[in-house]
Amino acid sequence: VLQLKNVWKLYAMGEAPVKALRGLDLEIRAGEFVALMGPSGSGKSTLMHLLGALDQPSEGEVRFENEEISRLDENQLAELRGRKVGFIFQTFNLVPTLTALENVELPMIFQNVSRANRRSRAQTLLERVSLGERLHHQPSQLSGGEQQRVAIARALANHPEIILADEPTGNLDTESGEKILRLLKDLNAEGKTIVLVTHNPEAAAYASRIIRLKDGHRIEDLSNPKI
Amino acid sequence: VLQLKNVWKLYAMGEAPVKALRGLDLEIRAGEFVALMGPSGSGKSTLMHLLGALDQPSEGEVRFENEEISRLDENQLAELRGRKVGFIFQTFNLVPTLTALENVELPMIFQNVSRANRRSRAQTLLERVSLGERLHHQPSQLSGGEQQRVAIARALANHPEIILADEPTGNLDTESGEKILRLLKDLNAEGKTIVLVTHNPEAAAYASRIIRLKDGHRIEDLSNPKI
Ligand SMILES: Nc1ncnc2c1ncn2[C@@H]1O[C@H](COP(=O)(O)OP(=O)(O)OP(=O)(O)O)[C@@H](O)[C@H]1O
Ligand SMILES: Nc1ncnc2c1ncn2[C@@H]1O[C@H](COP(=O)(O)OP(=O)(O)OP(=O)(O)O)[C@@H](O)[C@H]1O
Ligand SMILES: [Mg+2]
Ligand SMILES: [Mg+2]
Repeated sequence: VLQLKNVWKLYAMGEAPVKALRGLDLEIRAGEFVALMGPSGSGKSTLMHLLGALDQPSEGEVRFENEEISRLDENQLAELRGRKVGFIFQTFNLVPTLTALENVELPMIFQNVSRANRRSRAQTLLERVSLGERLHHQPSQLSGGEQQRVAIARALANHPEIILADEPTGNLDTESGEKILRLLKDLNAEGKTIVLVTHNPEAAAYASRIIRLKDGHRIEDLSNPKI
Repeated sequence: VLQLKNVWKLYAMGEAPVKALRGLDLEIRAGEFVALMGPSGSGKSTLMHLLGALDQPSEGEVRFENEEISRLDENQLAELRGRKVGFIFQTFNLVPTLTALENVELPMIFQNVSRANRRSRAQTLLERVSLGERLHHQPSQLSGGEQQRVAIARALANHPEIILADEPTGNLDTESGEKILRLLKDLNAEGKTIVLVTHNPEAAAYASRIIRLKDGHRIEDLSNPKI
C-alpha cells in the first residue's frame, strides 16, 4: 500500500544540501505493523512525512495505494490524507487555541461528521487515552505526555486505514506508553497498517517487522522474531 | 540548595482547579544528582518550574540557596536563573528564528560574555552533543532529537551550578541518550547539582537519588542502591 522507489530527499542548506534520504527502496503492505528505528538525524521523520504524503521526494517515486503522490495536486493529497491516514507528529502539532476535545474533533469537521457524532467520538478517544478529565484543557494547560496523548487520539479520529506514529511514547511513563502500544496493536489486529518510529526496543517489539535507518539508508529490515 | 516546604501548585480551570502539587516537602542539597520519576501528569514539570524559579507556588515556600523565591521580584529571579540555573525544557523552547549556534549563544549575551568567547563556547558545546555539522540550522531544519540536543547545549552555556533537565533523552536513540547522561554525570562529578526528570529507569540509574511523584505527592524518595 506504501511504496518507495529510489527515493532521495535533500534539504537545501547554503552550499551543501542535507541528504536526509539516499536512494531508498521500501514496500509496506496493507495490514503490516512496522517499527522504524535508527539514530537521531537518520531520516525517520523525513521518511514518515513522505509516507504520509505530507512532503514530496526530491527524486524517486512514492506510491500511496499505487498512486504516485508526485502526480497528485495538494487538494487531492489533502483529501487522501484526511480520509486514509492518521499522523501522530513527533512534536504533537496541536492547535494551541483549541481544547483537547476540539483538537480531536478538528479532522472530523473536514470529513463532514455531524457535530453530535464528532463530539462523542472525540470524548471516547480521549477517555481511551486516559484524558477524560482534561477535555477542556488547551495544550498549554496540559503536561507533555498529555499533549502527546491528545495527538494520538486526534490521529485516530477518522478511523484511518494507515497510522503513522512518530515516537508516540517518548513523553510517556512505561504504563501509559504500554497502553498506547496495546491500542496500536489492537488497531493492527483490525487490519490497520501501522508504521511506528521509536527509539525504544521494547516498543519496537510490538511490531512484526523492524526497519533500521542510518544516514538516510535502510541498513536493516527484519521480521520480528519475537512475534 | 533547593528547598520546598508544604508547596501547593493549583492551576485555575473553570470550577475545579487542578491540584498539580499537593503539600510537597523536599530538600535537594548542593552536588546531588536526583532523578524525578512518575506517571504522565503527576506534577514533575510543575515541580521543575518551581525549582528553577520559573513559577511561583500557590502556597508554601520555595527556597533557592536559602532565599525565598516569593520574596524576589522578576528581575532578581531572572538574574538568579541566568547565572545559576541551566534549564532543559521538555518541549525544548528554542527560538525558532535563530540558528542552533545563536540559540546556544543567547544566554551568554545576557551575561555579557564577549562575542568571540560566546561563539567559541557555543560551538564547543554543540560539538560535544554531536551537532558540529548543524550549527547554522534553525530549529525547523533540525530533527526532534537534534533540537533536544541544542536545548541541552544551551542549558550548559553559562556553566550553571544547577541543571534542571526535563526528560532530556525522550527523543534520542539509546547511544545519543547515553552520551547525554554521561555528560550530566561528568558535570555532577564537577560538583553541579542535577535534577533529571525521566520516564526511563535506565536513565534514572545514573542518579544517586530517585524521587517518585504521583498525583502531586512525593510517594517515594530513595538513594539509588546501584550507585
Ligand atoms: N497551565 C495549566 N493549566 C491547567 N492545568 C495544568 C497546567 N499545566 C499543567 N496542568 C495539569 O497539571 C498536571 C501536572 O502537569 P505536569 O506538566 O507537571 O505533569 P508531568 O508530570 O510533567 O507530566 P508528563 O510526564 O506528561 O510531562 C497535569 O495533569 C496537567 O494537566
Ligand atoms: N527542513 C530541513 N532543512 C535542513 N535539514 C533538515 C530539515 N529537516 C531535517 N533536516 C536534517 O535532515 C536529517 C534527518 O532529519 P529527520 O527529522 O528525518 O531525522 P530523525 O531520524 O527523525 O531524527 P530524530 O530521531 O532526532 O527525530 C537531520 O540531520 C536534520 O538535521
Ligand atoms: Mg524524528
Ligand atoms: Mg512533564
